[in-house]
Amino acid sequence: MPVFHTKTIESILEPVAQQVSRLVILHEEAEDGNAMPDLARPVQVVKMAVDNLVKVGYDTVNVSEDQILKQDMPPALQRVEEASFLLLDASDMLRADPYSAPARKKLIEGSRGILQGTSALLLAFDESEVRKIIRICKSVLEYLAITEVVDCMEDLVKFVKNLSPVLTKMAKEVDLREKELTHQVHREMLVRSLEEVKALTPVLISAVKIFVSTKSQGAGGVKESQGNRDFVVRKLCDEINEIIRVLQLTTYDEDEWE
Amino acid sequence: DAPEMVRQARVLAQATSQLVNAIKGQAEG
Repeated sequence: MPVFHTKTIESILEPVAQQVSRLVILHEEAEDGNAMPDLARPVQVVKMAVDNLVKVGYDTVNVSEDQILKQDMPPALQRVEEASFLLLDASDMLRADPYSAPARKKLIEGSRGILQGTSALLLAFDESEVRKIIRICKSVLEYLAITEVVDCMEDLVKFVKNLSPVLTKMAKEVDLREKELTHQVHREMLVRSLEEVKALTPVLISAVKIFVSTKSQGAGGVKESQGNRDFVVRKLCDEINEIIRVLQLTTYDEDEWE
Repeated sequence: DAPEMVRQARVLAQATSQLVNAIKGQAEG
């Protein structure tokens, strides 16, 4: 079971997470009492990287219209910044006393804080990207809701013209997201629903067409063709709602659920 | 084409790895 639910987050955090946990184990196993080297330079490099990240993070918050992102990002940025202060403190303390035990503790807390803060930051950002995809899915649902007012060929042409680009965009975004996920089951669920949506789209257009021509001919079978059209719309909506549900899943949710 | 924030997070993770390596080098030695 993967720990990080996207390949991007995994590639960024997995290596450092392993190193930090190894550091914690080393610290717990042996307070070996050796003198620490001068860590001023690597700590300074971390501090500069934190400053850049914090700047870009607040820029992202300022330009975003996503209220949840605006709420979630600042605490994560503060966490990263506070962790970098712990590292700076530790580095200063070690210069004065290379054997300082409190300094070693601060190094561990600082490294852990950077990891946790960066993780929270990336998750907040990722969730906001997912919300963007969900908005696209919801706009498709909105288009599908107006299927029932399509009752002439002219409307049908306009309906298809409007629906096609937003459906294509949704398919592209969901496809990219699926490839980003580390969780195989979630990937398969998205692939299955997306395939279903693709297969149902021409069926929907055909069902609307049959309804429109049946109605215009004034012949029997209007009710049946309307029922068929509504059935296809419902199936499409169900699949899109399933996509929305799966997009919001993380491996963490599933662990909790189990 | 990763957004700038993701790129900066990667840079920080790499810098932290190097720092932890420096600390660990001492702890393991």
